[in-house]
Amino acid sequence: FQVQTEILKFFAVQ
Amino acid sequence: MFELTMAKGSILQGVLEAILDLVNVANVDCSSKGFSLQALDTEHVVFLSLFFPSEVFRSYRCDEDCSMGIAIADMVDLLRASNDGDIITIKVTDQNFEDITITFESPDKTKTTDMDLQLVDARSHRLKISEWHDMESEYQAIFCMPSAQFMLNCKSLSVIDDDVVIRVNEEVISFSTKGKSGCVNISHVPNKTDNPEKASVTLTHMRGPVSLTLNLRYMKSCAKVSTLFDQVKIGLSTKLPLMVECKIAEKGYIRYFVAPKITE
Repeated sequence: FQVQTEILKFFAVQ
Repeated sequence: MFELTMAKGSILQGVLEAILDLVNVANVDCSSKGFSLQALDTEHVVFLSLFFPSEVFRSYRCDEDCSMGIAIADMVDLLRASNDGDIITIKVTDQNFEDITITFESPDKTKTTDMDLQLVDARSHRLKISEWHDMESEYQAIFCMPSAQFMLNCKSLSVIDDDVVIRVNEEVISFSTKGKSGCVNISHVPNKTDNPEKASVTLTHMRGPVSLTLNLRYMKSCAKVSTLFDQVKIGLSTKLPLMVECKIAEKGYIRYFVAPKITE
């Protein structure tokens, strides 16, 4: 099944 | 000092209204070239990055680069209190970097309303992303479509299910979903050109077939802001979030980065 990823997986907090 | 003036109903006001269903607080960076805004939605699925160049405003002044956190929902509430024809000024002085002053001036200049809105901490809304120019080349496929069509696709699909699968290859760009009550598949045969026509779907960049699953709730939010513009540009990659972009004038933009769903 599919799960929602978080945007922080792609971009780090500055 | 930072000060910008705009007419009621300007593009900034429209965009702020359209991002409200995702964003409460945003980090705003001001420079002499214009101002940029970054915000994360509360569920950390979407990152919004926009740049308004100084030339889209009636007047714009920024003496020194500055960064501030703004409660966007409160700001929009205040802006809604303006009347048709009002000139709206947003100002922050160096002496007082704790709040932002919003002023409405009636067209005949006989009535002025001043409001102060406290600044907030929004540093967590700044994400480290590489230069856009480098990033765009990382996308496997980029296409443009009329924003009204994008909105229509999202609306049609959300009748059936919460998710959309966007698939792009050389021959077709499709939006599809499958739910308990049935399925929908919307296919577009793309033009292939670097100069997309306003009324058509155009594949501008293609390095290989790609498909992503996205939650329609977030896609509908992207579509909402896009309807303020004629065209929307959508980028897909298996290594990056989906990118939805609208251009503001020559140099400005609104970019939504939406985290996809993955199979576990």
